[in-house]
Amino acid sequence: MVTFEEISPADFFYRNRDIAGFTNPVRAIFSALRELVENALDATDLSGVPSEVYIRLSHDNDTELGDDVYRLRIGDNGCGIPARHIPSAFGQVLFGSKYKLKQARGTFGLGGTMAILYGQITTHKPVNIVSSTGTSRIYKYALMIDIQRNRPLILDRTIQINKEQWHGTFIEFSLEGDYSRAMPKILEYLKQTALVTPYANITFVDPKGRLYKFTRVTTKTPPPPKETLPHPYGVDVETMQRLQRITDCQTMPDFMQKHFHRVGETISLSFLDFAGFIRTSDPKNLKGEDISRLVKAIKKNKKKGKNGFSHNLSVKEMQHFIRNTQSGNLVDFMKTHFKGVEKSVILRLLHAAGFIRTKAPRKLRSDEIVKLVRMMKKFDGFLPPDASCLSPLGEDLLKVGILKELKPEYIVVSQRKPSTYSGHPFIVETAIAYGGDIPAKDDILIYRFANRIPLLYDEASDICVKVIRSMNWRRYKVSPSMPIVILVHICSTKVPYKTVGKEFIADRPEVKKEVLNGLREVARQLQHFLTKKEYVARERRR
Amino acid sequence: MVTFEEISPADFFYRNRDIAGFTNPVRAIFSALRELVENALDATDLSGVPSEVYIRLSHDNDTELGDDVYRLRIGDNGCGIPARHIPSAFGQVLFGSKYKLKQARGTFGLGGTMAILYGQITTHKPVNIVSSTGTSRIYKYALMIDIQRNRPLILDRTIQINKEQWHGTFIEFSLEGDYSRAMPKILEYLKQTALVTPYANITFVDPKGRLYKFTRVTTKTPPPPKETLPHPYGVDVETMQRLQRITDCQTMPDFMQKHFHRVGETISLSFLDFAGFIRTSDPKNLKGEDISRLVKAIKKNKKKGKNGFSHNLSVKEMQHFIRNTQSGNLVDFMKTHFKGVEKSVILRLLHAAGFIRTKAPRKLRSDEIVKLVRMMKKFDGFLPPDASCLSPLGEDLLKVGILKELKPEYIVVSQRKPSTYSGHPFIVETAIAYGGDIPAKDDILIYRFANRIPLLYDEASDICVKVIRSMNWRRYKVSPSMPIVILVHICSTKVPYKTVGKEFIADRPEVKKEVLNGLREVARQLQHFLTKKEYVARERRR
Ligand SMILES: Nc1ncnc2c1ncn2[C@@H]1O[C@H](COP(=O)(O)OP(=O)(O)OP(=O)(O)O)[C@@H](O)[C@H]1O
Ligand SMILES: Nc1ncnc2c1ncn2[C@@H]1O[C@H](COP(=O)(O)OP(=O)(O)OP(=O)(O)O)[C@@H](O)[C@H]1O
Ligand SMILES: [Mg+2]
Ligand SMILES: [Mg+2]
Repeated sequence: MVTFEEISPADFFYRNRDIAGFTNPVRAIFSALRELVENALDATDLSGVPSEVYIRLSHDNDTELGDDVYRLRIGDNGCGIPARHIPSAFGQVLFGSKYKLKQARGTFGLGGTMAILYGQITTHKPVNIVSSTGTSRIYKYALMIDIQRNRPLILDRTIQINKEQWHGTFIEFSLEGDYSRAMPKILEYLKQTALVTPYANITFVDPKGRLYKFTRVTTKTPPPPKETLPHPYGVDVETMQRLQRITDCQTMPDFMQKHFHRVGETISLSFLDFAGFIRTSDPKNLKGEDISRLVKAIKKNKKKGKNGFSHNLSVKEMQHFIRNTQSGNLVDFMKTHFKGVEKSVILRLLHAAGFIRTKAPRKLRSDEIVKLVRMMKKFDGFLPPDASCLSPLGEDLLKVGILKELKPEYIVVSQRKPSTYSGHPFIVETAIAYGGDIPAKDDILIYRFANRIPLLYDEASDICVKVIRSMNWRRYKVSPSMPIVILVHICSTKVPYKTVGKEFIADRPEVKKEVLNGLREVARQLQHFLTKKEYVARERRR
Repeated sequence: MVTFEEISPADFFYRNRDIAGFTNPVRAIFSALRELVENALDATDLSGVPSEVYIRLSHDNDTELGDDVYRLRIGDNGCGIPARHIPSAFGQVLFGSKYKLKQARGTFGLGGTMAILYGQITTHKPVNIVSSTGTSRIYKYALMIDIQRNRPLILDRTIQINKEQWHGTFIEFSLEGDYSRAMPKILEYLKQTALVTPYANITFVDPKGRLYKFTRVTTKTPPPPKETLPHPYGVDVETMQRLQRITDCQTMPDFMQKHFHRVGETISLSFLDFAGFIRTSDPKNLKGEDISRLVKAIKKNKKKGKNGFSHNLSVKEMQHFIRNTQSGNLVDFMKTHFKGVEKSVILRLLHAAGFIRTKAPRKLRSDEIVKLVRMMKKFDGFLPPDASCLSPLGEDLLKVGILKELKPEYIVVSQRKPSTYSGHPFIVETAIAYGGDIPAKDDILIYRFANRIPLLYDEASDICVKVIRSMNWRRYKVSPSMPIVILVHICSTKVPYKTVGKEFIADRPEVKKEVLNGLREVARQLQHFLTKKEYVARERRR
């Protein structure tokens, strides 16, 4: 007797919470903390003021529950959450503000909710949330999650006056955990977070009351990323259909320019022509007024520069061309009779003069949409993505952070140019820190970051570590027993995480290539330094 | 301007399809095939007749689409799908029949739907499904998926008479792929599937028209797994609350016995007593008829065996004990006055005689539920899970399959006793095949299986491979250049997959221990064989 059921996304991640990083009490207390810290830092990055993040982990005083239950409280001075969205932000999985083409730590819309869900299933206590976006009100909620329905349950809500125009968010809840065994990972996470966020003040009070303070060493924050449009190379039929449903564009060139990244008029017309979506009249069907309009447009274009038309044309001459032409459409006609003129110029001229006809985007049939998408992948005239949607750390900030946390003798950093994988832009930054306070261990230390999040698990599966292990470090004069930290930071609108728990990065050839080249750059510079150092040491010995 | 949105689970897995194993056209064509083959084999296992699975991958003749588009057709003689569920089974993510505590290849409720979703976003064509559960009708559907709403779109539905009482399912759809690069993995997958499913006929026709036939070598199928109840050690507050909502049990002992695995009357009473949920009257408050009932129950128990009460008791004697007792409740009273009698016997007696009172399960407050769950984790009197919900291959079937596919000179297999992790039962089976047709490569070949699914990706991250690499094989006389295949099969009600794409198994200490011990058993036997072989070879040379 086979019975069928559907489950909610909260139920799915409840049953498979190890897939989201909540495997056992040691791992869960780490995951809960990191998810909330990442939310706090995303929010403070948006607020434009230097980040303040406060974390308090204490034993839950409720002795009924046993001594492996903690109270986690985290607060930030970030942008806050609008009152009407607070319950869903924390009480619903697959709800959030980061489903955009813009770099952020958060991406799945479930991290914060999973932390609270884990707390709820181990202690059955509600979460308390206080938030304000800087308006005249501060909102306080007590929530639980209805896991089977993936909905928040609001137990209490109070409003108070926001006298100081405060903006930020405080979250407090109980959860089962094992801090003593999670502690090394938690402290390492905070230390590495402080390294890549040197403009943030991070304060952590642990269950024994010990205070860890990571103080900012700069108030300079990296320029914030801007939301971007999808890149043509990353589009599939589903994305295209969704755009078709919501667009108010009446023509295909408008549609291409309005909805895709770095598509201007010229590129949109060249592409649509390549893809076969441009229609123009048969020249022989042009009326008198059309022909004069065409001649006028050509005259106007002649003034515009050397790619334009090379001689003056009269209406009579044009009529003569038209009577004798073999071309069946205007684009072909213009290309044949003005051989020196580039096709893109012809298209732009015809478009400006109103001779280009395309189907209305909303009227495209589904086979036409499929053809459009396939052609978008084939057309090589699209510009590569610019990186305005990304916000790399930058060499200064990276150096400042490394200096503060590691105090090395020597630092070298490198930032690669933007690249893409599957239409998603990304930038790789690499750094090597040597000597100073860095301890010499029996293997080089590797720090991995993605969108400014430290990755601390599953090192062996991560593409950056695989690249590092595949390099021959001895040719750069590096031996594994040297006091060295290698750092890799990948930022992207879509970090190719292999897992929902954001543990490690998948093996994407484009990403692998950039990581390898970035590491070679800093390795070469380290080699210079080590060679010089060795030389100076030899000179001294004589 | 921060804007919030919610997305459907289909939208989530569409945006993050690499997390579900649909990374690129090479990987996607593999994943689509494997998801559908696993569905077919789950269905044929349920039908009770030896499995027939037919797979046809051909170039889609629709030349508009280009030559990297395929048509995938797969059919089975399995249990079929009831008509009303066909649309949701394939058009909705997080819908299925395998959300039970019973071993199956499927577990997430999204694999088949993801394959069809991938086909749809790359070709925009509908999927055709034909299915019958052996009733008088066969149902045909043409479907597409509304990804944003996670709902099927039924384009067409026809019904025909099922003259031959056929049961099974046929699925056909188009998808972009790269068969030439996916072929090695696809063929390896089918070969390894045939190895662990030696009772199945699997036929595969590839785009070049080549026929691959994996013919069954036995009609003996392993005994099917039975659905089981949750084990007390795996329970949290959420599970407890869901049981509380649906139960019709009026007492706690009934509740414990009805809803939990291997909890009988004695264990339920001992546990509830340990947890503090048993209430009995103060002996001094017992009325005359209660005392006689108690004495009668004790007399009855005396006959039952040596753990019973050792002497005959009269009502007068009982009244005398009661008048002089210090005990405030009956359990304590009985324990004090009948020192030789085990507490579990006392509890059972009092329960049978109606002296045990518990709260009605539906009336438990949430703090009581929390306490109950914590106590369940602490109580050490629960029986370990039995393995009726599991269906390991068994040594015979494993040998038959290995012989058929690998044709080795020597096989050794081992099946470990059932074990658990986090309340989920699992069994590890290991095998080593040596020599014969096995090619000698520069490293031992490792075949990994979970619930009879071959795992072919991310070997380095898998716990079984980590265990194999950590063992010192030379002490078993094994060198890496020998012609050896090591096989590990883990079956469980919940395989600890690290990823939604079921690529590799997470590092769970209980599982790691079982895999290590299972491998040591077969390694030792291989060592005997190799030693004897070496001895015989030496003898021959004299
Ligand atoms: N401290 C905070 N300040 C402001 N907004 C927050 C804060 N924490 C959560 N949010 C809001 O709640 C939403 C949901 O958070 P959640 O962590 O569940 O998902 P996410 O951060 O979007 O993605 P991910 O699952 O990758 O973390 C966020 O998108 C954000 O809008
Ligand atoms: N060939 C088939 N025969 C019978 N039932 C099927 C078949 N294919 C799919 N189903 C039904 O459709 C449901 C959904 O299948 P789907 O592959 O999406 O999820 P699943 O198999 O339950 O889990 P998983 O995501 O782990 O594969 C199954 O649970 C099963 O009931
Ligand atoms: Mg988050
Ligand atoms: Mg499936």
